[in-house]
Amino acid sequence: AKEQSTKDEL
Amino acid sequence: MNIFRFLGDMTHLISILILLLKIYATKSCSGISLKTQELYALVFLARYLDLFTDFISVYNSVMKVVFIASSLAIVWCMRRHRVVRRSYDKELDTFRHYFLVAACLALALLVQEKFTFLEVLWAFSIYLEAVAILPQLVLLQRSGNVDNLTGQYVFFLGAYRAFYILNWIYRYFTETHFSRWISCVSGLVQTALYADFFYYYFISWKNNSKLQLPA
Repeated sequence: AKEQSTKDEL
Repeated sequence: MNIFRFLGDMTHLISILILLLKIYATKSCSGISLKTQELYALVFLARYLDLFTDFISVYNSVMKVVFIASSLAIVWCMRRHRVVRRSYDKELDTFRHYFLVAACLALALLVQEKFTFLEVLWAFSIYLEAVAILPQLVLLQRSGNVDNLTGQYVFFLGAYRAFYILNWIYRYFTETHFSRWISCVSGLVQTALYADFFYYYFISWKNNSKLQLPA
């Protein structure tokens, strides 16, 4: 999964 | 997005709406720690810097704006509103929260996913959110009786991160490259800090009595 997935949470 | 995270976000939103309701309806912020509100404003500002750089979804962006705007509005209200600020328990809200900020910043500089400006600030916001409730819990213990809306506010605030822990467990088992140990450890600490509050909240609910926290 791309790196961004860990920052898709609030 | 999974149901746990959605429930967590909604619970978080409800806690903020309850606080806004309390301040707006009673024109009073007695029992509310301004320091905790300031810490939350800092948490959201530090964490949502990517609001303008990375678009994830409308939901994500809208919620970030709501959280930043509401936390700043509450801080402004408690500091500047001529009626509300008179009910602020200034002499009870004496937790030295600057130490919390300094400690979390130091920890974020030591422990983060990548040593970049955004990652350090993100880790800082995660650590700070875990301890931001401390001034509020100390204030509740000092002020003895807790009014219903304040009790419900703290309860929903604690419940939101508990839902997030379920979300991380769910994502751990359903997604391959999912590792959020910084959030998970901080989230566990954050929820653990509410443990005694949850206990007394449950007791007061069971006995249908006023919420009393032992001094």
